[in-house]
Amino acid sequence: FPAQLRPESWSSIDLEKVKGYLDKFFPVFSKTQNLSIEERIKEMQKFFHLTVTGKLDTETEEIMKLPRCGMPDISE
Amino acid sequence: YQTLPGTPKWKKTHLTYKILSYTSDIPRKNVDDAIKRALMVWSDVTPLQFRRVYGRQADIEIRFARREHGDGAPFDGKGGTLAHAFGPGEGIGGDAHFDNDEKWSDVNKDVNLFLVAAHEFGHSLGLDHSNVRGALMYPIYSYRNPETFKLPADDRQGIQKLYGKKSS
Repeated sequence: FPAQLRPESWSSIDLEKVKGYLDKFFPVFSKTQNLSIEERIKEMQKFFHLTVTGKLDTETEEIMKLPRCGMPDISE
Repeated sequence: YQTLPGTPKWKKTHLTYKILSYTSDIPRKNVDDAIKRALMVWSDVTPLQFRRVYGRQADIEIRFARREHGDGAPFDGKGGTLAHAFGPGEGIGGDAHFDNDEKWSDVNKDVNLFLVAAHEFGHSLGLDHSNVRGALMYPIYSYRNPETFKLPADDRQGIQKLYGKKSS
């Protein structure tokens, strides 16, 4: 059976959604803090006790889709 | 558990609340009851007491709203964000807003108002999100039976850190 393929790089829609989620729930507070999207995903994965890959894997994506509170998960 | 940044807390133990608007998914009296029980989750384990007011401004003002609703944090339609609340403070501080695009329920496993309200009131009182799965202040919604709900230890420890234990 053909394996379900995931594109190697994220589509712009994926990236936009992921950024939107991270900006809302895992905001970067310091302007000098120049974190890559991978580092920000890692931060989210640590919070939710997921396997820390820095990639938008299935379990990370599933968490992002779940209904939740609108307050950030990390705050200054 | 975590407390909100700066550890804001109410400087009084008698707090007021007001319900400004309702969802049409649940009869009004059931909304009233769910809100009352959600506040009791916290007053049962601390010296805090809640009293409903109607005319004047309340410490915790509760409303159902859709999309942009005046606080700069618009809701996103069905799914996604269910509600949000503001930490202790004057004005909007303590207020809790519920997304009226959700299908709210007080009896079945649609988004249960009591469970979400109890979580939001944790913010209203000064708790931040917990990363302990199963804690009420965990940010992801999960259903549990409201009839048998017991405040998890993580949340109880957090709120008692802020306000102390209920005297017997």
